[in-house]
Parts: sequence; structure tokens; C-alpha cells
Amino acid sequence: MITCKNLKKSYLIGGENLEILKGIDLTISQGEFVAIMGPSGSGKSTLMNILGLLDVPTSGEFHINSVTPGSLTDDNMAKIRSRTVGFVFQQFNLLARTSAFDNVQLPSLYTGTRRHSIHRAKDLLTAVGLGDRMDHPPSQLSGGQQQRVAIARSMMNDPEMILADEPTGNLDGKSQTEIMALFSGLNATGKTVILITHEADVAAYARRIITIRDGLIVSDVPNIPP
Amino acid sequence: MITCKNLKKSYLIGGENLEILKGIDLTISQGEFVAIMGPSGSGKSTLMNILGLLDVPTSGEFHINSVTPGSLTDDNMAKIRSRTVGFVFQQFNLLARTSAFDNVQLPSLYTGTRRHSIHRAKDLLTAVGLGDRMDHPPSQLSGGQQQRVAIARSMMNDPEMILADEPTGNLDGKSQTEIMALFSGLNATGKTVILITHEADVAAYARRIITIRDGLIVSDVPNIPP
Ligand SMILES: Nc1ncnc2c1ncn2[C@@H]1O[C@H](COP(=O)(O)OP(=O)(O)OP(=O)(O)O)[C@@H](O)[C@H]1O
Ligand SMILES: Nc1ncnc2c1ncn2[C@@H]1O[C@H](COP(=O)(O)OP(=O)(O)OP(=O)(O)O)[C@@H](O)[C@H]1O
Ligand SMILES: [Mg+2]
Ligand SMILES: [Mg+2]
Repeated sequence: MITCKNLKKSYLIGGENLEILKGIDLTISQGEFVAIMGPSGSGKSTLMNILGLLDVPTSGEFHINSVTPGSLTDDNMAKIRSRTVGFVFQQFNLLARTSAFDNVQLPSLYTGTRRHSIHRAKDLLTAVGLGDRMDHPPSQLSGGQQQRVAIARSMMNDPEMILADEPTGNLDGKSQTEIMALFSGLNATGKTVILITHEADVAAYARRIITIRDGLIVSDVPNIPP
Repeated sequence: MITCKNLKKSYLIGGENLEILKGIDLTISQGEFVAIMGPSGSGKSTLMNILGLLDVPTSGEFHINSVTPGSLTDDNMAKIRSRTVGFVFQQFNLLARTSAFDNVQLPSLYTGTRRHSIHRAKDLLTAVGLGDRMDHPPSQLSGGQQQRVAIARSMMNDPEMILADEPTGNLDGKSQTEIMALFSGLNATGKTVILITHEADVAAYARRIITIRDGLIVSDVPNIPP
């Protein structure tokens, strides 16, 4: 369960205060499937980085499962993050000289759940269509293949919540359908899925569509997937 | 004018020969507007890197403006590339600790055409909607903003040909329309535009749509833009 009240984020740049998030009020319950849309530069990734405990708000209230991340030490924040959140970054953020298989397995090294990790990493890579590319590092993978490695990695620790930032930006229609089926399947088991997208046919899979414009939520409506 | 005959590209990986392009026959004339589509991992970026003189084929014929790039020294290939081709990379490839403005201006440093470069870089950044983000480095730009810096940079040297690899993957509808208007405008002045996309509404702007599947062209059809 995530709650935000009057959440703000700003940067001090060149001596000026640049306000990115201007007061976000938001509640997302466990098990929801939410799509976040909005213009380029409107603050979607900034918000998702805060929800994923990768960044802190400048002001406002933010609670995740009745814990206030702002009051935690960096270590405790990292611990909660690695167990609770699976993150798919907009730019993938894979380790460069590391195979697809080792990239996917990485999250299990942080939480110490090594026992089934080899099987699980292989199953996840096969589920995203990369069974024959496991030993390729990012430089030997296409853009969409790297994106799918990042998606598999986000699911490694079986987190309660998956945050995916533009997860289908580099995928053709068929790969996109396979990935959205994966997210829908996860959500059907009770996981919370929050994804940022600019593609309406991706947002259509969600049961709730939030639109952000210029750092504020301008609409928040239920959606019935086709 | 680009001509390819039985163009192949393969990699030796783990002792095995992995064939990516399996015999591409293709002619693209000056001034065409071409979209290349196809599944993730089918070889689109690999082909575009060869057409953009950033990589060499393993075998087959390849000519650009009656020059055979394979017979050139690296230096001469770089010279022709910097004057002839504007490239928008799938992962943007911006310089990290460098402002948007300096990133856009960079190509003019290679060709020595500095005189108008300051004005031109500013005009291009304004044309892609980033007039108020010129001094931000990539880490202070959103994904779609970085993509638009890469698009502006590709146009800096006013090249004869623009190769754009998934140029709208991180853009919302309005930004996408603005960028496609920019490409269409360039093409109307006689520049060749070749773009890779998986979005049908982006490919619709082109007058020719080529589909690649598993390293081969499976269809090559004219298209009438709406
Ligand atoms: N350096 C390399 N060594 C080995 N294989 C490679 C290398 N670079 C790319 N590949 C493989 O070549 C194939 C084609 O890659 P390419 O990047 O051209 O695909 P693409 O059509 O652009 O895909 P996408 O739509 O996902 O960007 C992929 O299966 C990839 O794994
Ligand atoms: N470190 C930073 N310092 C200053 N400004 C920043 C920083 N990071 C992001 N910004 C600015 O914050 C705004 C929002 O960025 P954000 O990445 O959240 O946008 P977005 O909605 O995800 O856009 P996109 O759809 O293009 O990915 C942008 O205008 C960007 O320039
Ligand atoms: Mg973003
Ligand atoms: Mg590609």
C-alpha cells in the first residue's frame, strides 16, 4: 500500500529552484494494476523513482506499507527496496560486462536467496523469450532484448510490487504482447504492477490510468482491460 | 543512394558462428522516406549500423553514393560518415557530463563547420522542444528529453541522410507528432530519412515500409502517408 500526500520534488539547478513534482496526492493498494501516462518531461520517472525508494521527495508525506521511507537509514531503505520492489528502468541499467543470466540473478545476491536462483533466472529469461541469449552481455543484445533482460531481472526476487518505466519502448507488437501477459499474470497472483507508458495499447492492460502533466496528476480513472 | 547485395553480418560467439543478417538486397535512393520494422532481435539495428558506416558487413556488396565503404580507411569512413549521415541511436549515446547544447554541437567539431554552430544548435534544441533545458546534462533530463537531444544532434551537420533507430520510443503522442513533423520536413527538402520503428503510426509517415524478420527482408512495400 502506497500513500502520497502533497508530495513534491524539486532540484536546485544553476541557483534556481526547478519544481518537478508540484503536490502529488496518490493512494495505490496492494494488488492494483496502474498505468501512469503523461507528456515527456512531466515527472513520471521522478515519481516512480520515489515510489521505488530510489529517490526521496523534497517535501510532503510518503508511506509504503505504513513505513515512512524518509525516516529510514540508507541501508534499511535498500533492504526494504530489494525485498519489496522490482524495478524496470527506462534505460535498463544493466551491468555492462555481465551476461544476461548474471544480470537477472543479481537481485538474489542482495537478498541472499541463492538456493533457487539459478533455475529461477533461467526460467525468467526463457519466459521473456531469451532462452538462447543467456550468456550474451548487453553489447551483444538488441535494444529490445536488453529491455527484456531488465524485465526478467525485476521479477527475480518475486517482489510484492513491480515498477516498470516504459517497459515496451523497444519492443515489437508480439514481444510487447508477451511482456504484458507476463505483467498481467503477475498481477493476477496479487502483485502490484505500476507501469509508465506512452502507448495507449499498453495502458489498456491496467485497471487504472493516471495522467500526469507538468508535475501534477490531472486525471485518475478506472479502466476495463479488453 | 545506397545499394546492398546479399549483405551478411555474423558474429563469432563462444566458438559458434551466429548469423544475424542472412543476405540483404536493398536499394534506397536519395530523398526516400523509409521505415524499417520487424521483431525485436531481427537485425534492424545491425543493418542500420552498416548503412550508417558504423559497422562493416561480414560479406556481400555495399555501396553508398558509388563509394564502397569496405575499401576505405577508418579515417576516410569517419570523414564520409560525419558529412553524409546523421545518426539517432536507439540508446541515444549522449556524452554523460555534457550539456544538451554541447551534445548537439558536437558533430560540428568533427567537420570544422563551427561558424554557425552556436545558433544552429540552439535552433535545433528549440525545434525539439528543449529550449529551456539547454544546459542540462543527460542525468538532469528525462528519457524522452535525452532522445530529443539525440535527434537534434543528428541534424547538426545538415546531413544528406538521417538514420533514426526507434526515435520515438520514449515520447508521448504530442512529442512524437512534433518529431515526425521534423523528419517529414527534412525529407521534403530532399534529405533521405530511414527510421526503425515498431510503432505503426510512426511508420505511417514513411513512403516505403520494409519488414525484416530473422535477418532477411520479408516485405518491402510502398506506403501512402495519411
Ligand atoms: N555484438 C554482438 N555479438 C553477438 N550477437 C549480437 C551482437 N549484437 C547483436 N547481436 C544479436 O544480433 C541480433 C540482432 O540484433 P539487432 O540489435 O540488430 O536487433 P534489432 O532488430 O535492432 O532488435 P530491437 O528491435 O530489439 O532493437 C540479436 O539477436 C542480438 O542478440
Ligand atoms: N537531476 C535533475 N536535475 C534537474 N532537473 C531534472 C533532473 N532529473 C530530471 N529533471 C527534469 O525533471 C523533469 C521530469 O523528468 P522525468 O524524468 O520525471 O520526466 P518523464 O515524465 O519521465 O519524461 P519521459 O517521458 O521523457 O521519460 C524534466 O523536465 C527533467 O528535465
Ligand atoms: Mg521517464
Ligand atoms: Mg534495435
